Amino acid sequence: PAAAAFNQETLQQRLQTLIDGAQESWTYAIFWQSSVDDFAAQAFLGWGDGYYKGEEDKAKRSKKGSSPASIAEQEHRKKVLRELNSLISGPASTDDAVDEEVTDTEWFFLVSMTQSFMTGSGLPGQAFYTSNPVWLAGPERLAGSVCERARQAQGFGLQTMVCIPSANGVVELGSTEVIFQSTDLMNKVRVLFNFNNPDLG
Amino acid sequence: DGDLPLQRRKSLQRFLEKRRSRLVMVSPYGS
Repeated sequence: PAAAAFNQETLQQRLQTLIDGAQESWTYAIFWQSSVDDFAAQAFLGWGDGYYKGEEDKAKRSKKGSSPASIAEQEHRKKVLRELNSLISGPASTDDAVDEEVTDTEWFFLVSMTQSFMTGSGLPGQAFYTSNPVWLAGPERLAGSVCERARQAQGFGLQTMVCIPSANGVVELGSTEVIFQSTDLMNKVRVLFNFNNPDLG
Repeated sequence: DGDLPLQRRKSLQRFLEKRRSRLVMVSPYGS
């Protein structure tokens, strides 16, 4: 697999280092990994790894106008989480945590694991194709984006979404806060996710 | 369908573990 050039465990550490050490309050970080679909002979970005940090303060989030999911929606999310938990820990496993509210951003992060983007399409695909970062700050920027993923993110209470391309993929960050473009963060991504050097793995 | 690719499985496992520990920290009753 394309991932062989770097170690997946260090990928997780890099994502954590990136947002745990940041001054801004990022909710999650995802590495979309570049691969080639041999059958379609096309490059695409698939799930490499992700780190969900969570929101600073749930109460603060609800004040911002993010409407909580309906009871039916919550039940659906809990059911999916229960099934995923069984898949990971075995059918006999019990976990009280799966019966707790699944927040909008948790759900968005989980759904992201099922997604992939052809090069040039979607927010991560565009960033990778053009080799330019995409930085959407503010709910109106997300809601007005041509990319469905950005609009979906806004619907789940995210206010900033960033995609920064690297050699082997794209680093995506999301936040429930409005965070304006930071050169420091982009430099950190370039240092942490430059996998051109195989020794980094 | 139970056939979850390895990397997604690992990410999901981490997510569930972190969520569990976060919820234990939040609740005074540990659930």
